[in-house]
Amino acid sequence: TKVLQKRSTNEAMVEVLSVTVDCTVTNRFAHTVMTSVALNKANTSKEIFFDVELPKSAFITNFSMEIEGKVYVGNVKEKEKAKKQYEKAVSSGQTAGLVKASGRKMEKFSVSVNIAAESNVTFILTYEELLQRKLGQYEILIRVKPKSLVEQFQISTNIYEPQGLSHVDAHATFLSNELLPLVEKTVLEKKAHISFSPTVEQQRKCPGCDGTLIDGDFIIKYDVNRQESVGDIQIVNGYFVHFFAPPDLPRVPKNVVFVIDRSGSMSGTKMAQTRDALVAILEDLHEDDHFALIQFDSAILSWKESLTKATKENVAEAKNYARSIRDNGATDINQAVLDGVEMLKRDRQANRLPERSVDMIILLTDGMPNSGVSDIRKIQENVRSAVGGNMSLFCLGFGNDVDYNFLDVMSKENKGLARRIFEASDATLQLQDFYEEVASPLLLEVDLVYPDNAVDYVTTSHFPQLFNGSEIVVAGRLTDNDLDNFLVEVLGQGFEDNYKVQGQASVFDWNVMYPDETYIFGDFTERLWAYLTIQQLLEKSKTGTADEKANATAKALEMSLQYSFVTPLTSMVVTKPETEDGTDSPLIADKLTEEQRQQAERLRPMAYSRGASHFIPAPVQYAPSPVYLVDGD
Amino acid sequence: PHFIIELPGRNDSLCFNINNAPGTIFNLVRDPEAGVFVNGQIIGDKKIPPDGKINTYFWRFGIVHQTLGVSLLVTTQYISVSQDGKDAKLLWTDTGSLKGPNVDVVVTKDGSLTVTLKDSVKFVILLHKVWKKHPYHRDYLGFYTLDTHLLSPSVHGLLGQFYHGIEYEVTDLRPGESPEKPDATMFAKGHQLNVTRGWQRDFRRDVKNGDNVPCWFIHNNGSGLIDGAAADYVVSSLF
Repeated sequence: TKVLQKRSTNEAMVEVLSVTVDCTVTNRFAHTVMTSVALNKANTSKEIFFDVELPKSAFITNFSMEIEGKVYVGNVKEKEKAKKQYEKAVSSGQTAGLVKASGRKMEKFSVSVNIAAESNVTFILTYEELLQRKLGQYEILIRVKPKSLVEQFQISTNIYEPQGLSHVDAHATFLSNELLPLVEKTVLEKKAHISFSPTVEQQRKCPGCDGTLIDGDFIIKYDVNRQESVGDIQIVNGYFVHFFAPPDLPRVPKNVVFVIDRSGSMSGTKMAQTRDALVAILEDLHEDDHFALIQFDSAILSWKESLTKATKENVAEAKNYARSIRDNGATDINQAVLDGVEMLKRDRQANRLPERSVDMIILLTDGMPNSGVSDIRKIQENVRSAVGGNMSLFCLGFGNDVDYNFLDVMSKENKGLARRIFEASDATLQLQDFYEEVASPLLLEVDLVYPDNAVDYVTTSHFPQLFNGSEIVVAGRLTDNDLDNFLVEVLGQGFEDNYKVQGQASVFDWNVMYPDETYIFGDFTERLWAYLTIQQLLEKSKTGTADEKANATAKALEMSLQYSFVTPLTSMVVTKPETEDGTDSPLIADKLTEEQRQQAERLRPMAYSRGASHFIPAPVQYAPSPVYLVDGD
Repeated sequence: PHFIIELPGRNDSLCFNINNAPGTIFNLVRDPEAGVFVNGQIIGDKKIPPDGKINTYFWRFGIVHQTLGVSLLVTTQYISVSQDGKDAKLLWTDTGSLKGPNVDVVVTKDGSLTVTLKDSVKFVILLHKVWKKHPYHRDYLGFYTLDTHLLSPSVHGLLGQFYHGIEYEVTDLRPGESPEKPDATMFAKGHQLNVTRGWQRDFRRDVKNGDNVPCWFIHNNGSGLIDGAAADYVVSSLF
């Protein structure tokens, strides 16, 4: 209670004059600027806080503070060099690290500065991200928590998609019936504007009180019109970006082996959620698919010796089997995955699987291997060698105890990807959602081919699969800036035939399409290319030989510095104005890796003093305030 | 009926059941300072089920805000709102709303009732519809308090006593009767309690199936967690 009183006194002396969030999206590349202006009304100096949350897929590109007419700007530096600069601050007990994990999707950036009496401060944070198409749409997530009423509050988003917008939806977790009409949405063929700007009275939680209703996520979801043949290619200022997700492709049947960890640590909620998810996933299997179930602890137990066609009868039988899975024993990931690989290979050789179909393994596990082969490098090697590039491995890491990095590398080495499943009451849905993302392959071994003499520095252009609802993005630099068009080819393996299309990419005239707004776009396409290249280099720095890893890291660092992106290899340093003892104290903005986020979650204080963490999943979260309820069973 | 006390600050929840003879009226919220009272009456199944276990649920709530002169009677059939001597009645079978100077009421057809009492409290009552010809069960209600920050520090009642938080500590996690539900020792309000990790359902998002809320379950009608005993909260009338 004392803390609350102190905060409220402090807040009364600090007035937040404005909070604005300005987001511009061009060709899925989102550039967001968050600005906050606060005034210290007290007659003594006060510490003023700036806390914002940004998507974890975003890179901070700029941060500045304006105090008494002087602007303090952030500089992106190599992490090691930045460390030296703030070592002094750390040793004197000051907090130097500013970015922290915040939930599943966000990172929190916090700054505090001392502001003189009756002065104001302006904080400006800029971040950028490439929106990913998932389950048929892109999502812009803006988290706003102003904590108090704000004189001028505005969220403004402009979306420019030359392909044309097929739909745009906007909603917020804090929208009441009164606030709903304040969301203004204007959607034209190729651009959309969404804004939300409640007055102080409209923000108020109740008449006369200081609490604000504005607390939560403002979410915009949209999709673009899908282009036939080669997809959509934009050439702007010497860089090109190619989006490929053609409509109406038939799905390719899949052969999927579910490898399910049922070791002791899965006991309780995790096991129950796994059973529920499996039952739902099995129900969603297409009749053309083949599937197998392997459960493992220290022993490996297959439902059947080979893959089974997903007929209604077989699925019903499998669902009963899935319901019977119980936790028990230790964890032998190595043998379980190898058995899954072996089963797929055996069935392929015996021609029991359709010739044109995709083979995949979905591994669900919550912990470190501690039975059979437990050296993770050896497991990765065994799996890579067994798979031999012939199937995809998708790994789902359940909870905070799992070594995510181990699964991440193993998936990437085998044409798949890893995903964390957060322990919470919606874990069943997380598992289902992941399955849905990879459930419908449309094309296999997709190659996007560009003329060698016209482009260079092209991002990854080979993809093992294209899934329904997703999108392939490739960007590159044109070697000839005067080039007006070039030939593009897309090759892949479809359901019945090989897929092969050709098309011509033309320079896009933004002046014609958006005559009033061309100044906005600037170097968007170049930055999109840089963002994508850095992301892929960071991925490459985890796999391959030592030399390959070092080269990828060095290149990613160089580009992060060149384009001023705060990535896991760089830090942004802002030197705060002198403190009362006459010393400058640097502020540091970092980028977390998935492992660091996981570590932070492990360290989060829990509601018990000792015991096994896997017994305590997080409760359902609807609203930040507590709920007290009574209901029937 | 089951009670859930969600404590987002601790990333945890507490839960307990309170049962008594059908017809019993319990006080859920009592804030004489703010003039807010919520009482609820439980009802039993139509007849004793084969397993002999009598289930009870809330089927009527009486809500009074003395200062604002507002009272509401919420049953499984209808909602009656009275303000300054004027009465209005809403049926669960229709979507409707009432906006008064001191109270806002919004009903969604056969679903939920949201009541906002000016400057004091906001709550939602859910209607659980049961098949009319069900041999045992019948319609019942759930009561969810969403915003209580303007109630006084002296607020009490089976739910109200938790509105300003609760201090507790859980130690000694150990295997319980069921492998999925470990036991532990909880220290709360000066008592040492044997608790079990379990789940209870929050039906706000999905009124049919509910969402599982993991929680520490306190046995014996919440003994040791609630002040006094459940019998202390029995009152003689809804208003």
